[in-house]
Amino acid sequence: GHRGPSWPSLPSAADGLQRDKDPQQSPGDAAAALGQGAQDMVAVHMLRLYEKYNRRGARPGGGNTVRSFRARLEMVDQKPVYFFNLTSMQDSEMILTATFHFYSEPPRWPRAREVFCKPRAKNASCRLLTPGPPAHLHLIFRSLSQNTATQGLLRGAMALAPPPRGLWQAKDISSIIKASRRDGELLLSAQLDSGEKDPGIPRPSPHMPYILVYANDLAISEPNSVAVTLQRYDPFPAGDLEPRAAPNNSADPRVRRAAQVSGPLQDNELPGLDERPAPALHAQHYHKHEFWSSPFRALKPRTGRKDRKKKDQDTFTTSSQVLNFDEKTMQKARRR
Amino acid sequence: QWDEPRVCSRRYLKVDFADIGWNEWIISPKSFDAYYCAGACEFPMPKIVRPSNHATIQSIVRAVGIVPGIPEPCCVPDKMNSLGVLFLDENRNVVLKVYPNMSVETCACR
Repeated sequence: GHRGPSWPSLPSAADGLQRDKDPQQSPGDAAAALGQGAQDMVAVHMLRLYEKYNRRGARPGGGNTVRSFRARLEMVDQKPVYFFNLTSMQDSEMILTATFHFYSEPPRWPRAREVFCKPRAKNASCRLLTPGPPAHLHLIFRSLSQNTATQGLLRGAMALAPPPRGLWQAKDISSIIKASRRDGELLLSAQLDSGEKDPGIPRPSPHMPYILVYANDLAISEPNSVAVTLQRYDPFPAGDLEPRAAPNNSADPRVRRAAQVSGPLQDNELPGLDERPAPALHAQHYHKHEFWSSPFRALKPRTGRKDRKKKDQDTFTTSSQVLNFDEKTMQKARRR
Repeated sequence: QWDEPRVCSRRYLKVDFADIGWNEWIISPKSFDAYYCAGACEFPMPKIVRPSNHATIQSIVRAVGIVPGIPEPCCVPDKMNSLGVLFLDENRNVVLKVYPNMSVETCACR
């Protein structure tokens, strides 16, 4: 067990987060940065681990990560049940140990009328008897999968020796947490059953129980691991793999091209390409450069690859500029 | 920064998490001394820039001009330190993580 915070009493909850004056913060500043949250013991515990690491470089629990989980208190069948949501644990975090921390309230002094007296004794000595510590304390853990009732699957039950009052207790629950995580059930409930008739209804207070999980994050040495857990906004919303084009650019950088079709096609010629040379008799294979460099080149019948290659060289250098026309066209030309 | 040495060396940089918008969930530290590396790795490189063998060869090849377009080696962090960060996760639970390579101890030419 351990008492409350071991350093000077925590500063009153600072409203808002104060900016640090120097890089090495004193616990007070860090606690003030926690604001209201600094009052509960889990925050105090985490601050203490942080200070210990900063002062001595002591790896908390031998790993590089400590996650704390606050309890949410609910009454189930008139009994207080504490719920823990462990879903924020990362898959890359290998659990080393886990501990459950709870506080046993100091005895409440009975009120005057509850003074216990020995019945019918001569000198009834009305001594103030305080109720002793509970005979035993049972600690019961259950894991809840999404669709079970509040009961869930029993994960562990411990009978604890009656804890001294007014102290914090810590119990190792590593096997329970590891088993729950293995089964993918990261919603846990814990019940502290002291066997007292009316244990009274606990109120949420700084003394709420909490869980600490010490882990080794195997991904922490990956480049940019700090962004995985600390960068909360994403400059590029999910699913948009490429950086969005600047708003003033058109949505799609490519220019849309389409031929303006002016009414039904009379012929199969492309509009706007009327300077094409007269259609050759044997519209056969021709090279692009032949077509565009001199549209009036004689089209040669297709030859074998080898001599075509040779021929291409020839035609490219010494081809004549004369075209072959049909007889009728030649007659017309002669007459003209 | 003006009187900084030309040669590759560690320069002072204090990072304030409020400047990068992370201060809402980072409890502590609010800022830390990160430093950075800058400066020349030109031939001949002094020992202080602790060049790797490859960087030495590269700077000679560049100086001799055998192969055009070879840049001089880069001035980068050599030894780095971890930083413990206390922050709130999405469920506002307190988390402590010790991130490696968060601040520069020494720089070198690579």
